[in-house]
Amino acid sequence: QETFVGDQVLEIIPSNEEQITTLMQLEAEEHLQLDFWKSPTIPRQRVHVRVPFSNVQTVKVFLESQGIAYSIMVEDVQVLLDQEREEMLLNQR
Amino acid sequence: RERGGNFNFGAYHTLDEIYQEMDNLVAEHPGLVSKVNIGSSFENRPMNVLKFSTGGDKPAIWLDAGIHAREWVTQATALWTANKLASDYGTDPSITSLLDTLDIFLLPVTNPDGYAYSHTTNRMWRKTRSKLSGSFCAGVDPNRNWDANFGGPGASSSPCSDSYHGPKANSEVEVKSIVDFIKSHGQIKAFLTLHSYSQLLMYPYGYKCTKPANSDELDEVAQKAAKSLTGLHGTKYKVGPICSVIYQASGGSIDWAYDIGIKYSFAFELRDTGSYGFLLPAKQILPTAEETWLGLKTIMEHVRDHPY
Repeated sequence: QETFVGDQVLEIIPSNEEQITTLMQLEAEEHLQLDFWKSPTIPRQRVHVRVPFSNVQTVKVFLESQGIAYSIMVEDVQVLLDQEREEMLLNQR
Repeated sequence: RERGGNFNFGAYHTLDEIYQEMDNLVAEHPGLVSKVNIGSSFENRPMNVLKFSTGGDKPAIWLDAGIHAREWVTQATALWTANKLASDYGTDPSITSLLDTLDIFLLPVTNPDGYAYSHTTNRMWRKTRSKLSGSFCAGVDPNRNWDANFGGPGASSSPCSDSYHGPKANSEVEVKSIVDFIKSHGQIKAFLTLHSYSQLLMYPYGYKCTKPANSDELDEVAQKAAKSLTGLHGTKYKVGPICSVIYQASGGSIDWAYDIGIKYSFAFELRDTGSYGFLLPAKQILPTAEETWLGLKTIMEHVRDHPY
């Protein structure tokens, strides 16, 4: 069972086409292992990306250096997964 | 095993529990609900469709869910919808007349291998679990694998990508099983598919940004369905063709369905209400299913009243 401790889901609001392009280039960086839940499409359309814990700081620093606005949608993915699993076990019991 | 009658539709369930409840629904509604096996997945799990029919081979509606494994609220919504259809027949005049006119085929778990994998190994898994020779990455995005401008924009040729289209159209046995079933049935009049998330109700096309021939009617029906849906819990939906509502994506199921002549082809992206993405808490399953039902019902009533 893969765990996602410390992984965060960032909500990013690209303000122009240039930032869309930057996000698409970020998506192509396979070593960052980014999981785009909602891909970049048009300016001001929300983008959601799950960032592995080991790369969270790197990605945040990059976004800030590019002036790309973001917020944290999920602080720790594993916390939600643990709740989900606990609820399933509770229901099965 | 959860016995029939007290199955908790407001919880997430394993594949085995879903299959068990499907059997329960068949057992509880023998004159209306039957199980049709349309094939097996790559890892040889059965692809079981629930058939709702009052007899004869009528024109039919196709409804599937869970083609993307991690979108757990869609499989849960489909199972709740199956129970709703069965229990409303004979009591709700509109559903009774619907099923007296049309059959309904409902596939709650379109990607059983991926769904099982999202329970046992990787909750974030989206694709099938097919093994590709020469690649250490597994799986194909089953919603890029249909014969609808296959391999075009919005799909990846990299086997490690989450939107990998696969080596060829219908390479995924899960997709081919549906294609073969729909082609052999020959009278499918609507193709509806449940995804999550984003609160969208979309119609073709995704593989190109030109309007389909029936776009006015499709838009009108979708707007009406979205309005019905929003009316229950206030969940706002956006309506339009895939290409403009989200992005250009080739190889999608509703484009394929529309291009083979199934006029009423729609894709729902169910809620997340902006905070959980694919990890929608189980307590939101029932409100999601109830509101989605109103949208589905609106579309199905339109199909019933507009034979073609």
